[in-house]
Amino acid sequence: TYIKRLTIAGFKSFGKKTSIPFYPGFTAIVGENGTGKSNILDAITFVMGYRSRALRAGKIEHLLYTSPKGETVPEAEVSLVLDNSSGTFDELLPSHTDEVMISRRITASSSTYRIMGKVTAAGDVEKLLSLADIEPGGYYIVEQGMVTEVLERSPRRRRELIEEVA
Amino acid sequence: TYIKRLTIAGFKSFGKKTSIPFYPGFTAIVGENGTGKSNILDAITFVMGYRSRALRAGKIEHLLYTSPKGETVPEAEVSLVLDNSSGTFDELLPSHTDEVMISRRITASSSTYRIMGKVTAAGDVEKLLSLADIEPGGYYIVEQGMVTEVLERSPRRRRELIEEVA
Amino acid sequence: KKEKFLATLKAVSVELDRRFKQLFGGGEAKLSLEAPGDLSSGLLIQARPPGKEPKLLDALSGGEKTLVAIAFVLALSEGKPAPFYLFDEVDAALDKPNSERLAGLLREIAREAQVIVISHNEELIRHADRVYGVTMRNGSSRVLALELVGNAH
Amino acid sequence: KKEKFLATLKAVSVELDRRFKQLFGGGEAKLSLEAPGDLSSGLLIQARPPGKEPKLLDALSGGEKTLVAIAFVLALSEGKPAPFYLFDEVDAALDKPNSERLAGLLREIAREAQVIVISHNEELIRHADRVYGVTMRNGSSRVLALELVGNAH
Ligand SMILES: Nc1ncnc2c1ncn2[C@@H]1O[C@H](COP(=O)(O)OP(=O)(O)OP(=O)(O)O)[C@@H](O)[C@H]1O
Ligand SMILES: Nc1ncnc2c1ncn2[C@@H]1O[C@H](COP(=O)(O)OP(=O)(O)OP(=O)(O)O)[C@@H](O)[C@H]1O
Ligand SMILES: [Mg+2]
Ligand SMILES: [Mg+2]
Repeated sequence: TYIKRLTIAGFKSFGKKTSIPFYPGFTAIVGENGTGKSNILDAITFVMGYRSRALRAGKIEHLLYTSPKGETVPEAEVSLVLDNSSGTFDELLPSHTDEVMISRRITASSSTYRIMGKVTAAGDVEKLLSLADIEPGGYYIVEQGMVTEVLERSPRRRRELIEEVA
Repeated sequence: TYIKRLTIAGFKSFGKKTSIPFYPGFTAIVGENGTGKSNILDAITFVMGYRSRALRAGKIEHLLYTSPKGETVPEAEVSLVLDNSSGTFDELLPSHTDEVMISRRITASSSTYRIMGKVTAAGDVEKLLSLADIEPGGYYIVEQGMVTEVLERSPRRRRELIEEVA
Repeated sequence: KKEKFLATLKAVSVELDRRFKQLFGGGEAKLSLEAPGDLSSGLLIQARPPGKEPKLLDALSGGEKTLVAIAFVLALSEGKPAPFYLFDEVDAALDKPNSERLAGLLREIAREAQVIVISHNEELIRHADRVYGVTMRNGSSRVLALELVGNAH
Repeated sequence: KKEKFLATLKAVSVELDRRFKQLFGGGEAKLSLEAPGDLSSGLLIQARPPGKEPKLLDALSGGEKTLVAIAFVLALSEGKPAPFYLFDEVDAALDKPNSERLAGLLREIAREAQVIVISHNEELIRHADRVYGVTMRNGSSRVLALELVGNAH
């Protein structure tokens, strides 16, 4: 599988609905400091189930876009389209489709997940993603400033990485 | 005061005696990864009294130069010449000189400090440096990867910084 | 279960060494258990850059540690292949020659798995197949697809 | 003692704001006590980049955090002037425009105090008065004085 499209609306610095197509191969994301590059990565781990604490935000409200005038939007939504052409996710889908879409919508007090547009529990998203060995804390996602963290862990915590991929 | 010269022999990656003149103004140190740039900074904080743990070395032996063939030198010495043209250090010197030299020599089992070539206690070096508000952990020394550490401290630990400079 | 763990450890260690050599242009790296007989003991990472003595990880430089960490992350795919790689400024501590080597390695990996990298580093960006630019207008982020001029490949 | 602390806090806060505006080209920053009446309470740092809402420090980007931290370190000299500055790759997270602004600020500081910076960043290096190059030969570090070609100033 791979990421085919990411759509962000009202999440962090994305006040305007933004839809980004992704392709296999090597993609670079560039831009000046503070423009929202890491927020794109946060949007991906958010829709996969990460808690707000791990997204550099104290409370869930901090994930809702706030304008320079201080107006906060009532809700935010991120949706992620993953390739399913080889049927990786078919086991947990009613029928085969070439793409699978998961999305997550939050307000100041609620958080709702959907698979193919249908409301579902967070656990179901987790199970679906695990069919492709995808999880928000996966070794293949390296957040800003964290590249050498894997070396700084204790030997016991490092060994857990081998267990995870065994 | 300012740093006038740093001489390194046998310390970390400096197998050959190296003497670097420094001047007031803006100096840049460049070089590929792993060539020894941060070791120059470590040499400066070492001669000011830093323990080996703070110098990315477990034991004092790890500060002694080891060649690619595995031969470790018996001792290392770093000396630092500071400007004293305005008499900053005169209070603790027998007589005025335009420069003050502090040095530190280590073997696998010993560590000796000198001021102007005379053996002295670590505490005397500390006292001399404090006349110019110099200490190895000073706010004006930022080690690699630590630039945002001052923001990540707790509010109580940040407050200590204001106390230190008050 | 035990055989699976040991087989994975061995495969990841071999791959770590291969990626290490690619990134450093030589030297070697390997994984081992703190207490070889005890399967539940911690994991040791040993690395020796070319032309140097084997060192504790702590004594390596900032850039050298970055390269070892990246080699290790890429080697973990020997256990479970990664669906994609999302790297946010992993190249911050690298000099130009190492950035070039990393870019080459990422181009190779990108033939098998999707690689998405956030970077300020020209050396990396010019090797990408596609580049997105992020800007901020009136306090809100915008994304544009950028045309690469005179692309590296 | 109490007056000294409060006076220093105020002076450092004013200087933080000044350095912040220089680095960000606008916006504002200030220091305050968690509990204003209680002198022993913790220190809060508030920062608002230009064109944005005031944010928790955590919500700032990597580059923005770097700039706030550097502004804070430089501001501490209002308490006790620094004898010299030794900065090891503080610019690792910065983009080109911010590196330029930082280089300009360091040139200004270097008129009063000695500034020694380790960096891989062209934008910073070309503003230096003097450049030393470090290389490794047979596993041992060597230092050479480099001639700056077409220096920035
Ligand atoms: N809820 C929110 N509403 C509006 N803006 C937000 C929100 N949360 C974060 N931001 C803004 O997003 C910006 C940070 O974006 P991000 O961390 O993605 O930057 P970046 O492009 O990765 O920059 P760098 O190159 O410095 O790492 C901050 O300036 C912050 O003000
Ligand atoms: N006791 C020692 N004997 C020989 N070499 C040593 C010793 N201690 C450290 N080194 C070597 O010094 C090198 C690290 O140097 P340093 O951290 O100064 O690099 P750097 O120039 O700052 O690189 P970077 O740009 O990656 O930060 C390591 O490769 C390490 O092998
Ligand atoms: Mg970022
Ligand atoms: Mg370094």
